[in-house]
Amino acid sequence: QAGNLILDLPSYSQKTSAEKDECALHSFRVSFNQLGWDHWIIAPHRYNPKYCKGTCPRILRYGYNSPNHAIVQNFINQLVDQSVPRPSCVPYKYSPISVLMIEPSGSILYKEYEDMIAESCTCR
Amino acid sequence: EEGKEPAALSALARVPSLPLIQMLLEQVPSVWPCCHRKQLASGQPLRYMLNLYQNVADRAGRPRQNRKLGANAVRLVRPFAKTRQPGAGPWYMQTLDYHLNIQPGMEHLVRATVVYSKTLLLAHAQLFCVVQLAGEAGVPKLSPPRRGKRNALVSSRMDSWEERDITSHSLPWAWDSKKSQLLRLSHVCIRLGPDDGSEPEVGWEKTASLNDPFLLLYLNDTRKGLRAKMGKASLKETPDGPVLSRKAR
Repeated sequence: QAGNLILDLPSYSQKTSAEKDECALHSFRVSFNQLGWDHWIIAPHRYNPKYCKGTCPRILRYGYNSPNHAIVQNFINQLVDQSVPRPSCVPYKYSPISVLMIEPSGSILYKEYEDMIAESCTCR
Repeated sequence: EEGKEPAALSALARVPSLPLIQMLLEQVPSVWPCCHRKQLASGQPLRYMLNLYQNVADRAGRPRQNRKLGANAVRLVRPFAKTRQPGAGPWYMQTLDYHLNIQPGMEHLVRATVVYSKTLLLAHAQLFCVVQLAGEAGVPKLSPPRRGKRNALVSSRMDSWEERDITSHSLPWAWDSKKSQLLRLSHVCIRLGPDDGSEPEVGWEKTASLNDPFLLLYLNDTRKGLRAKMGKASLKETPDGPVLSRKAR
């Protein structure tokens, strides 16, 4: 019950410099023109796939949706063997993107691509 | 972020946590066979698809929750061949051939429609049009508007595009071999007003050409098939076992 543990550690709720680098979702706006795809993608003009970056905290709180395995791996890193890495900061949920594009045949294609935008992060 | 080096952006495409960026890269057409994009996508077809896009996705490209497409892909197909049929009197007719180009196993046809303009405006006349499927017998059922509504029709020409469901007609073609994925339509127009027996007006073909009916194929991209294809392309057996290799772009 990581959430309860946090309540028992008052100093944990204070933001430290390390916590500022904690695993979090970041924005990254890019245009299809910058990616060199604007000759075949009509819409949208911009794309924000977002990305997850940061260190996974020593106590994996509930908001990270980390599986039990990640919590155990964290304990192993702290208490048993530091050669076992801490869990990694990776996307947890994604949302799709709709793309309107030209095909070489001249057809126009609307297509929804799954898992194209990161919506939240997890440590696992 | 904007203004960063292109190399940094291409690196983004290789971020392992964005595998579908890589999938998109696989689909980038490397060669354009005939024309510039602006020539390929212009006029009413592009306007139609942009309108569809705005209805089902927001400005950031996120699909709207209340969208009612019933499919995750819609392909607009224009005719690859057309033949003008000789006619007499007020009738104008051309035959249009379409390649469906559905990839069995990767794309599942949910619905097919044909979109056409009910009215065409010439310099000195107005045409009322329908499409007929190959095999549909008899004279097309044309019901021109009454004279009193003519002006209203002219002013609302942009709204005169109609979408007709042809799913039951298209499905047999969709699952056959690639060669037989051909669909033939007749585009039939009649001149509004009294038939004076004159020759078809000059400019009819050009106007009709700019307003050729097009198909909308509502498809479900079957991810299972797509993944299987990607898996086959990237997983190659070696004497030492399977290894992952990146497909050349």
